[in-house]
Amino acid sequence: THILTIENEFIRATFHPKTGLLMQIENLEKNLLLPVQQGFYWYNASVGDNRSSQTSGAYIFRPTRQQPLPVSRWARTQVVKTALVQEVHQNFSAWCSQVVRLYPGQRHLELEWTVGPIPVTDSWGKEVISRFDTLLETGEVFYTDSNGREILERRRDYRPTWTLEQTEPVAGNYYPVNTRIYITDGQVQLTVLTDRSQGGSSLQKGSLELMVHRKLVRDDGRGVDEPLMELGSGAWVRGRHFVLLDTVKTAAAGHRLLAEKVVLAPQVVLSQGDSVLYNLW
Amino acid sequence: TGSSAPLNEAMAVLQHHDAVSGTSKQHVAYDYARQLAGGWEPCQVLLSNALARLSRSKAAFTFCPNLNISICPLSETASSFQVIVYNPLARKVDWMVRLPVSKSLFVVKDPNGKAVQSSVVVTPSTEQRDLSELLFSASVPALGFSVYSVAMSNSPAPRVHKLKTKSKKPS
Repeated sequence: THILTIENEFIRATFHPKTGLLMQIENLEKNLLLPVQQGFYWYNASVGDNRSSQTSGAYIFRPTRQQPLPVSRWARTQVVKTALVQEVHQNFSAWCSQVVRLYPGQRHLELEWTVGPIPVTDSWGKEVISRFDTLLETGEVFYTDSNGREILERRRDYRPTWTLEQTEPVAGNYYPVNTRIYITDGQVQLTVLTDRSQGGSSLQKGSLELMVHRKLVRDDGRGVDEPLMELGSGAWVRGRHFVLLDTVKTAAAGHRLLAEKVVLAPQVVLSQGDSVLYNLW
Repeated sequence: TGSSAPLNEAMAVLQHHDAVSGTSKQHVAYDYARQLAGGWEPCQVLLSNALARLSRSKAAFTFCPNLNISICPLSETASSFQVIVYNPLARKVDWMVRLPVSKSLFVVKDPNGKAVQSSVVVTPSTEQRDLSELLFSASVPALGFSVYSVAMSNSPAPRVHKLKTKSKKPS
């Protein structure tokens, strides 16, 4: 029954007392409150069907059905609160976990996810996503960036320059996300910045998703002739999503400055301290 | 002698072949990783030389490429060390430094020798071992760097923050 929250002077994140999942984000500065449910899901990779023998592979994303399956409906949570950081550690399964983090003075919520090695002993290829579900009236529109420069409007089942006949309701609506993806109802904007290029979409009103990892058991017949099934260190992936809740008017300033800080992050170098005076010659 | 040319070349090869998308045979992916690692070696020397020249002091600089998974042998074993934080942005940045450590109490000093607030947090790890991380906020000038010194403290009162576990069972 205990409601778990982490907060600083700008952001408050609330977690569901029963499931341990992120439930709500508040921008305390702008007095904005957005119920957000965030969790991890996976698409079952297609091995071909009556319509097409095309399998999901390294080049091709082709899930068997439109609805992804949850990795887990609840998370085991652990909390740490100090003067310098507040964290909620969420463990979804043996191969999926996340740390939701807030530092003092930070205007965004940091989600550090760790996914892998994805189990495929059931012979099902899995394409894992992190999905944010909100009540925002976003219609069919969402926005993704193009190499961190121009932000492009994306509309579900639509292309601006030709009449689209959608044959892949999930993959056909996935777009490259180089640094950010966002949804808005015209007043409030939910932006997610990525630390690497990923695929992303909004397949339902108020929803936003990013693919974080995938492991496939079949080759897609596009020339590689191997399934996408890394066994070494590539089997694990750790990355971060930076979540901003803001008004539409001020959101761009926030995500642009934060993206600079993420892409051109400070570099840390250590030394033991035993140094001699540097001589150019 | 340091050089960034091999890393430039490796990056160019990787980008040309879309190396990060997973659309290569596994042995080719291993070769991409080999090229990147080979390029990073001389680049590291170049960065060390640049840092030595800028700071006017020559030291054995250590890079921790596995810091994202909380692995840094120097910070985990040394009783004292320096942390150089370089900011490539053209504006001042405040940045939370996180370093894996094996002890519980440290004194962190800023470039002026003034102690800054720090804390050691114990976090669960995927490798079934408890992991401590030292946290402190670094302030770094535009297109510049700050040097923070870290030393293990002898004070008997440890300030380790343990996690509160709250397990949930499915309803």
